[in-house]
Amino acid sequence: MNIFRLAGDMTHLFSVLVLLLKIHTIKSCAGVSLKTQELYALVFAARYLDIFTNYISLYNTVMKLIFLGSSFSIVWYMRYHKIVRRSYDKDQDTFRHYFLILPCLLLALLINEKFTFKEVMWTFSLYLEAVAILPQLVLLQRTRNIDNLTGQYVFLLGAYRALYILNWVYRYFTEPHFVHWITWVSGLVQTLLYADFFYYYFQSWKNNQKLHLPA
Amino acid sequence: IKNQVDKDEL
Repeated sequence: MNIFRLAGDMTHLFSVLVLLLKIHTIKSCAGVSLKTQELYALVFAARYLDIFTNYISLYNTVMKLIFLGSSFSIVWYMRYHKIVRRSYDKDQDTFRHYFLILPCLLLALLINEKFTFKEVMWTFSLYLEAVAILPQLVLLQRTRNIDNLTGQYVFLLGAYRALYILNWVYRYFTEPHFVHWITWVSGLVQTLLYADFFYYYFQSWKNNQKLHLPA
Repeated sequence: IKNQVDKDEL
């Protein structure tokens, strides 16, 4: 464990807590894409298959449970909670996210480190996480006034993977065998997808204005 | 073991 990875995990933890806080306290999911939340639930389900068979550390297991629990409960809130679901604008959240799942699965079957079920599912979760934010970014472009919590959520979600890239650089130089091209490339693609969001987020913070993405 | 250790990230 290094400082970059710990900072990345904490940033990721904060992003889901910010979202849960928003949905649980003000009982609203306005501006949040259910499709992105469903994709993330799928990412964690596919990545943490070995949560009970491959014990690494208490920290690792606890964090996996938090990510699984939070992502599935956010999907539950947005789908079934009688108050929260009313604030979900489904006619704006129209990204066809099923078109993301199949290509990621096919790519994972083609390009992976080892052709086993667990390894393919793990690789699938990496590819899917790289594109999971797309429905949310599209929704943000359509949402007139993005509320602060939603903007912070997306910012933290992008920042965590950027910190992971620093973690991979650090591990590459400190651990001889640590080479994971698949993880690195998909992590880089994922972070690059946030590039324009980061730009507008920084601009709104610098000029102290409301965050607004151009259509 | 190598592979298991490498899967120590979230």
